Amino acid sequence: SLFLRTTKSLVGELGRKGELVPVDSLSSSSRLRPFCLVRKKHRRHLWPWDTPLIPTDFSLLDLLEPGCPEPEVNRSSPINIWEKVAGGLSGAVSLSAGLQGQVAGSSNSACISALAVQTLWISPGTWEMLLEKRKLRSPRPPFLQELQSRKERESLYVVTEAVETLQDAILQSQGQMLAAGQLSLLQLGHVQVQVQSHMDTEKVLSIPRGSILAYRVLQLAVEEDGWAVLYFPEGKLCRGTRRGIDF
Amino acid sequence: SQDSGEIHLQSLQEQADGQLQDLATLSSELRLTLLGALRELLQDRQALQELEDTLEQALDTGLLAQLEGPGGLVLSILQDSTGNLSCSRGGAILYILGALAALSEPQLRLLAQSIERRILSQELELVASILERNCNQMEETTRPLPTGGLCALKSEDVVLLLNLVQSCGLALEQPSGQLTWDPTVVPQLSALYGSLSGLQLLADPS
Repeated sequence: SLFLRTTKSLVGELGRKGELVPVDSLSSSSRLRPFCLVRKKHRRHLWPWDTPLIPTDFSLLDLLEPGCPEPEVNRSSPINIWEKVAGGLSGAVSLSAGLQGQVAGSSNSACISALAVQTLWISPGTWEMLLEKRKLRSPRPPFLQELQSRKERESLYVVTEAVETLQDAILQSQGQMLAAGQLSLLQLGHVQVQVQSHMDTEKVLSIPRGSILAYRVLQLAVEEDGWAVLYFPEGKLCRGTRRGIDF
Repeated sequence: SQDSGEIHLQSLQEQADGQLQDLATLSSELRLTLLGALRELLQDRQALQELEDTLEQALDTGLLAQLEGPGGLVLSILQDSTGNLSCSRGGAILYILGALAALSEPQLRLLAQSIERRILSQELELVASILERNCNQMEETTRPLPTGGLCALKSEDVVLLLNLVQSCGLALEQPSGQLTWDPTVVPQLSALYGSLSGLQLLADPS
């Protein structure tokens, strides 16, 4: 995917691999702005893969009593990235023991992107202020009740940082795909099969200004008597790190 | 250290076999119907997510919500004649859905194409081979791509298969056909292995 290739490359270029999550689809981009809520299923049965972050349609601000102050979102200076990637792939096969074969698939491609982006983030001071001044809505909104009913199998996260496009951008990829196969089956009396196909591909993707390309989350704890952002959730440091709420 | 790759793969296989065994008892018609519904869902990540949520909730609470479309079809196959959800079959589908959820949208689209082109078993074999040979490597290494199962494929299928492997973050060098192993891709490859195991079981006519 041209979009995913671009967002992954952007995260690497920003030096934030493993910290920022590349957005894998333009359709979920609008639900990953700062304060948006994201859920994540707990791993079942020691499955060796991680569970993905799933965007919701809600923001943390939907959970809080309306009122002042409106939280401030910080913006970095613009960053301009121009990238041209050329590459290809091929595979070759050879077999032994009387069975010989050769299969090759190759594709050559070039991908061009020019992006102007900025990072949006919420400072620790803003979290402190929000925790102090904005309480959870009462009664609890229905979607929060639903999310809490899944507490045993899901965790809730809030987007704290996001990389946003500053201008409309066009991503382009042009490629040539050549696939050729030649197979000799000596055991079957030297039967040969040859296949060759050739395909030109060109893809153009338009990304609107304000699209989120990568984001970072922190775990959110919502209890009966308050809410908190967990700065170090893996450490289980509890009281010292869960701010604004007495657990 | 070669053993550790084999052990990882063996553990993946045992886990997949254990989770999926109840699907093998379904008739081949029902398995193909499930496969067709999942193929449709691979084009719609949100519907796939909705099915996973619904199934998970049903297994945890016993309350089965209704779904429209291919998700509804999957749920109907998992119900017995009295309308109760079969927990073991539900768990098996949940295993497949969990593995699919760990993949990106482009990977899901490649899997949908792979179902259409009937190359799931070759893909499963290749992914298993890569895991077995490389899982023990803790650093980036370059090795030849294991290509045993590729000979029987059409050339465009080879390209599709190689794209799927590359989509996990592995680089294939040209023209040598060398695969650059990156140990950070193990979870992605494992999820791909789990997905392929489930889909291949449904596609298997035997």
